[in-house]
Amino acid sequence: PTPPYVKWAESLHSLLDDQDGIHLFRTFLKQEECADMLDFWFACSGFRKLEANEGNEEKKVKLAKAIYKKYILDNNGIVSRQIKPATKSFIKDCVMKLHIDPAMFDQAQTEIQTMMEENTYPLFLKSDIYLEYT
Amino acid sequence: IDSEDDLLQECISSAMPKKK
Repeated sequence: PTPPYVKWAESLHSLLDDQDGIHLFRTFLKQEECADMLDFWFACSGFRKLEANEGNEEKKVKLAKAIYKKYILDNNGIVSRQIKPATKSFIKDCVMKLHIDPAMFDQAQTEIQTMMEENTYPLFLKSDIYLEYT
Repeated sequence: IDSEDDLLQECISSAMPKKK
C-alpha cells in the first residue's frame, strides 16, 4: 500500500485529510510562524458544519465573533494580512449586523487555502521536516 | 475569554479528520 506521506504530496487536501499529515504540516507552519493559517482554515470548516444543528444560534454568533476577533480583526495577524480588504469588511459586516451565515467565512477560507497551496504547502514538501519524516 | 478560546478549539477539532 502507498505510505501516507506519499499521498500528502499529491495535494493539500490529501495532506489535510490525514491526522499525522496535519500534525506535521502544523509543526512546519509553527516554525514559519504561520500556524494560524491552518487553524483558521479548520475553524472555517468547523463553523460551516455547525449549520446542521438547529437551535444553535447563540453558539454560532459567539463562534463567528471569536473567529473574527482572533484571526481577522488584527490587521497585522498572519491570516488577516492574506485576506482581501473586501472579504474582511464583508465578514465584519456580518458580525456587526449579526447576519450569521454558514458560508460567511467561505471566501476568506478560499483565500487562505490558495495562499497555502501556492506558498506554504510546496515549501512544506521541500522542508527538512517533511524530508526527514519520509 | 477562556470560553471563547474553548469554543474555537472545539470548532477546529470538529473539522479535523477522525483517526483511521
